[in-house]
Amino acid sequence: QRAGPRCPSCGLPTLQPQEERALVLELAKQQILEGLQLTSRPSISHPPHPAVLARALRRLQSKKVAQMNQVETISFAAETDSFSTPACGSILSFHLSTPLHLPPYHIRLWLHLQPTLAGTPSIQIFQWGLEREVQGNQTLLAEHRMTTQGWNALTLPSQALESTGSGVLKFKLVCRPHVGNATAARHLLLDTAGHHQPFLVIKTQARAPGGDRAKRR
Amino acid sequence: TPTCEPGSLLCCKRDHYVDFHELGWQDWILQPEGYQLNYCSGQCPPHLAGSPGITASFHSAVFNLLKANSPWPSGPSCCVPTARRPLSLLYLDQNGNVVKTDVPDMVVEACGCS
Repeated sequence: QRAGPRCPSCGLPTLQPQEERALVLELAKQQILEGLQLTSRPSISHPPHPAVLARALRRLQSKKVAQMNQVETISFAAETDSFSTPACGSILSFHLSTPLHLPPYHIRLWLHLQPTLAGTPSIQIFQWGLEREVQGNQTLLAEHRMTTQGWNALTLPSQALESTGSGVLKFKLVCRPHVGNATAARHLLLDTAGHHQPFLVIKTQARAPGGDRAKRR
Repeated sequence: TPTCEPGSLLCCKRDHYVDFHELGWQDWILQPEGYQLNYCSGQCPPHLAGSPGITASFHSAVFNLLKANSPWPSGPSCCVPTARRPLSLLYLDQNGNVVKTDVPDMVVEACGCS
């Protein structure tokens, strides 16, 4: 404690301007971390490419007014394993770290198709996990008819996030030719590299303040 | 309560902008570039602390009148936030996912005496 003017609010000695500034910045850090329910700032080992990020954010832009208390997560496919038909047989992995407190009400998978599409084949999306790797025991989440080249947004059911206990979400993508055009799937090229990295958009409600409190009888 | 003027002694809202570059957090908080970290400071003398409109709540007004008329000494009133609003943040989490969320009660909009 030092002699001199005292803080009119709390009666403690007044801080020097530099000390006050440092204190305010430290308070700002604490306030943000607490608000985001983090213990420390995240250390990001693999940040997304700026171009990929910008593209994904543009996809998020909507004419609708954003709702409050909404949490929106964009997760980029971390690794892509191809099997049998490299053109359109892929396993996409997403690493989620944001806990979902309430069921999601919007899940969309964004995929980029190269402009070599002949016909309008469809893509089947299966839930893919360790316990589901046995052929014939996989859960079909959705099937979409691809109508446009370039970016396509595929809506997935909320059960797509059911196997995220470990935080890792895997989808297996399989192309199916359109009836009467068996060669279409071979021409369908799913673009997963560079600026066309697939991404997942998940929207959910934020946990209400005091939501953890027990209900009073 | 009004925003503090230079030399304000009574309870008021002190505007303060924090730039995320100053925190060294611009690499993971994408938007906004900073935010208004306002805070409350100033004196809450008994005559002010008991005034409707200055107090943080009706309960505070009654309680401060009680304190002002009590023969026993009691603690002073504090200048505290009475209205806050949320802040939308767009940030990268540890897996490189982009998260957009609204953090409640981040920006102080008004102050009053407790």
